[in-house]
Amino acid sequence: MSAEYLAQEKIWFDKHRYDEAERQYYERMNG
Amino acid sequence: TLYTYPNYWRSYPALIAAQYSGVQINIVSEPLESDAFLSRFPFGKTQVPVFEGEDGFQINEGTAIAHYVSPESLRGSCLQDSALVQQWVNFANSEIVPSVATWVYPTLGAADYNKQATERAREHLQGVLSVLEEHLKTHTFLVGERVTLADISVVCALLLAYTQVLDPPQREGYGSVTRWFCTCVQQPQFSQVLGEVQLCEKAELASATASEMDF
Amino acid sequence: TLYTYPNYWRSYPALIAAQYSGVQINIVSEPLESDAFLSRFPFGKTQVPVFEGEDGFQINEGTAIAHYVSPESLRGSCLQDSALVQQWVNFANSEIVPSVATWVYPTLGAADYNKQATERAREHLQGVLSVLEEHLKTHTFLVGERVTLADISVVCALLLAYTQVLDPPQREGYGSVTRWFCTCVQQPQFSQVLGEVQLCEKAELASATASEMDF
Repeated sequence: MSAEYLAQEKIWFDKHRYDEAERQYYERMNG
Repeated sequence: TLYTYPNYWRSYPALIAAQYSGVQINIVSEPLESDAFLSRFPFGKTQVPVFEGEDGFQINEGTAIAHYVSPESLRGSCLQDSALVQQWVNFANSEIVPSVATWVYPTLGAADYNKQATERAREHLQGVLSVLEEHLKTHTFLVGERVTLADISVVCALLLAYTQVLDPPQREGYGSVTRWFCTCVQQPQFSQVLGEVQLCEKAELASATASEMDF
Repeated sequence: TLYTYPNYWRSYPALIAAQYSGVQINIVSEPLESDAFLSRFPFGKTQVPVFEGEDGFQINEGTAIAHYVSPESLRGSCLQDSALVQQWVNFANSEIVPSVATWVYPTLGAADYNKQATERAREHLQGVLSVLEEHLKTHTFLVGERVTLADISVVCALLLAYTQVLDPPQREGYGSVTRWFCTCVQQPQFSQVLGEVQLCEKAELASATASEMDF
């Protein structure tokens, strides 16, 4: 399987980090 | 009933869609941590917002909930329109949300600042705005001649960017997008949910002295 | 006409959906880099696959194309089912794809290996599989009593995981998911597109000696 076009994809590798940050932020904001 | 954090941008599409359909939504913001809640909703709190109909019908994820409470006109009245609505909704989720989160969350203190990641996110968002600009030069709305879930989803995805970081210099060159954005948020169904939306005058910056992390 | 890279998993949902509807799809794999292509498709090659109908109707993004070429039964024949289909499709795009890509792409040489990121992706995917396991213990398919775009999208999102890294030990505890996955890929409409799908026997590993990068 050619990996060249897979390598061009924009994958949000950090998604979990931002999901967690978002969750904590909104929980903090709302006590 | 919509279980959600208050003022949570991921809930806005569903709430705005409900304004168009007249579906009455009761917002519940607590307690999202209880065992009773988690046992009823297998996705747990990671999937807030969560919707439960009067008949017990449950659905997760902001865009899917918006789809459910929308009138048909918002979902696209013919197959081509509904497919285009899908296209723009997915575009919002996969092309806009990551960049906006990466750029804006550090300015809210929600995530650590990383100069390289922020710069990449800013460039990517400019690419997104260019695509929108081209389209909106010749279209009033994203799909068809009136507001659809496409406009609602993309507006909500761009909301934090437009209010926190896209100051006048950053908005330059995207006049059609800004015109469209303002037209949308001034619709009564949008303003009922969003209130008055103030475009960014001076970009919020993440503190450069905050700890920098390599992502 | 579907413009796509050959054997590109993001195109599979549309191709499988077309098997259900009988829509004839002509696959074109080049030139996706040419100016002619880029000028016709404003989203550019970053949005491959791209679909163009005989009437000139264009649509981008795999899931939206799949929606367009699907029969109504795949999209969900009533409002509740179509909303649930949305839910699972968005779940596939936002909860499954990033983790599968993070874990699997390095094993294909398509991304740099990062031990920490891989481990987090693996754990996240296990959470995803747990959610699916719970649901599929009591349901044959994700929505309703037959295959929908929900099954198609989630199967295609999990494909690389099931073939590259989810070896028998990793699949333990997710018997219902694996049963459902195998049921789907053995449907003639799936196998016409995917060929014979071999579940992973021995997990592919990214080279631990390759340069490690913090993402």
